[in-house]
Amino acid sequence: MKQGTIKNFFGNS
Amino acid sequence: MFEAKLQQGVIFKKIVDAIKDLVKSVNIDASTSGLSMQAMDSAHVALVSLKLNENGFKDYRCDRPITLGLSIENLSKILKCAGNDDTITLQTDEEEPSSLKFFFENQQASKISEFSLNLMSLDSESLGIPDTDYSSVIQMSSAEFSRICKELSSISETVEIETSKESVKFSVQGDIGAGSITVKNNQSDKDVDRVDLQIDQPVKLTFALRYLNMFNKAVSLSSTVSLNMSEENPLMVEYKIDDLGSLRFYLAPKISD
Repeated sequence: MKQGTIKNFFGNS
Repeated sequence: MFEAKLQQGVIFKKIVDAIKDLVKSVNIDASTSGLSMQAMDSAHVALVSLKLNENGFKDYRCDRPITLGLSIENLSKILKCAGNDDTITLQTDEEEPSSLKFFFENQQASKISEFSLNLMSLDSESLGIPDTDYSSVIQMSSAEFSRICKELSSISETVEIETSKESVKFSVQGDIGAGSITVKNNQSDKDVDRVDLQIDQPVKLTFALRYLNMFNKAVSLSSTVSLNMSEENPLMVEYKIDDLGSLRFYLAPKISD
């Protein structure tokens, strides 16, 4: 498994 | 004019201590409704979100929204000069302030310290955090959660958190072996034993313990912590700060290669 990032889940507002 | 006075200045000191290993510089946004801050760690794996409501301050005034770009390390240096029983006041008169004034006052009003911190212009990258109905919400003693993470991190770098209707299981696998700690729903009167599970759907997610240990620096802000999880979503770890607001940490899970 690899580490996900916040940007994988939350888009730019 | 912006002025915010915290009766219990120690809370502000604890917040800064809790985030200073995770983020180096932040924009604090002040508006009529209070202070808010959002920042990611350099690897973009974790996100910190702080909200402090104006009602929680002893005095609060913000005539127009302003952004205060701060080095957390420098802020921490200044806050070290505040006593734990001091009130802390943040103040600036400027519309586009280049510095932020700090006043620390002890309970007897016999000692007043005044500092100014140079502000920075920071590119802010604000992410839209979706409102999520988390399918598993665990509320437990913050000290107990901290202990579990610390203990497991000596065995493995990652922890799998799996919820069921009755319990939450923290599992690790490392070079030396494997193990798990299961915490069951417990409606104890004692905060330290109490575990509230609200499980609409069980989840199973894997997280880096290094980050959870950093989040746990916030343990002194609240006796309880809530862990909010949904599949395919970052974990949201929330420390409620009495009447003042909340400090939330989001941690991206490990994902399949």
